[in-house]
Amino acid sequence: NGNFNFETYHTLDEIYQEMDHIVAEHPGLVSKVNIGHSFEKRPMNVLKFSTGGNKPAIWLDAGIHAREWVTQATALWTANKIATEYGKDAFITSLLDQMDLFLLPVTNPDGYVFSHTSNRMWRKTRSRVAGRACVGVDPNRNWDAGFAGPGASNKPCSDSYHGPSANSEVEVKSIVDFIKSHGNFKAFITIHSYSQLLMFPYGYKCSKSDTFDELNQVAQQAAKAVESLYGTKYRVGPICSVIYQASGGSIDWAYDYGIRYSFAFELRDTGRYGFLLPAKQILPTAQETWLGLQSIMEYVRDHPY
Amino acid sequence: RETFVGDQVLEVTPKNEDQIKNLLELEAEEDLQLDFWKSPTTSGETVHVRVPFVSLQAVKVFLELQGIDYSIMIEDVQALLDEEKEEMLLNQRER
Repeated sequence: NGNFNFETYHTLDEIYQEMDHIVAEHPGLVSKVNIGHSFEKRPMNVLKFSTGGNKPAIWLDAGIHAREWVTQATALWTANKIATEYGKDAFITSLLDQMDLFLLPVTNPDGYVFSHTSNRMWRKTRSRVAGRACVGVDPNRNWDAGFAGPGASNKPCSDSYHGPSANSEVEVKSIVDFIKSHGNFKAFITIHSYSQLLMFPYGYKCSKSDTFDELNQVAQQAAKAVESLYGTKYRVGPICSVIYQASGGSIDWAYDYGIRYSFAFELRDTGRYGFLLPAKQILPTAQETWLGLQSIMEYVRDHPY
Repeated sequence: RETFVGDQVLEVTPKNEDQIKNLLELEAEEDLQLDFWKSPTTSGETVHVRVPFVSLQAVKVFLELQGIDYSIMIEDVQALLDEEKEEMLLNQRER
């Protein structure tokens, strides 16, 4: 009803209601696209920002790891910003005049609900396999990119369990199928928290990608933009050689699939709360993240391929 | 609903490769039920690990024996969770 508080954490139902509200308020710009459902049959809803036609597109997702609550909150704030400032903000207007934007605020809805109702520290999906005691798969180890390689666990009880096979998680498969069927994504950005990192491929191997120099330059620029607001410092680099080795990750899959501009954000860390970042930090986190996103999306818009 | 009364989050700073190896061994100990928020990577890089109350003593003794520096990042995880829940309820009432 228009009084949604973007500066607090919300349940999945509240987030979905607000997504519907954003669509209702901006029918010519924003629509809801259902790309599938989760293991427990919750809808996977994407907000599509489009001024019409079939334009090249940018993909943004948040909250693939359920407990990283500031990411879902940041995504929703971002959705509202884009919707309300189209036609007023020069960058948003020019971006959406040239490209479409798809934003998935809650990539792991089952995990998100579970983190609200049962275990605030839950990270994985909620999939079950008969005869297996432990529940869930780390959905950011489940993509078809060096699947089951280093930096992922083969133990079902581990928080970084890669799952029985690539794309075994319906949440991951839904995104993969959607991106393949769309066929014209030019950028893939995933939002995580916390550690203040901006990463690009590769994670499953430690060799440089063919476009290392370009991705590094784009990421460095974006990190500077993030820092410009509140002085939040990010470290920048490929997942493996600069940060840690992790196989089966989404941006590696996107990059190998041909989406050159693939990045992963790890949002802010106060050094004290981790995933329990107080709600009063949502707004500054979202605001500074927007500057980084804008920097990347500006580059993507101006460097078509 | 799972509770986390008495669980702590430790910030651990390994000084060298040996200490990273020690922490990786600790991570593999499933009985301790440790939840690594930030896993061991390189020396000097902080590690954040939630330690269930029942494993606190064992983990602290292990770190001290190995000479690995650590500090307590979150004293009581459940206390923070309670604050978070209260804040959400308050916000729902306001709406």
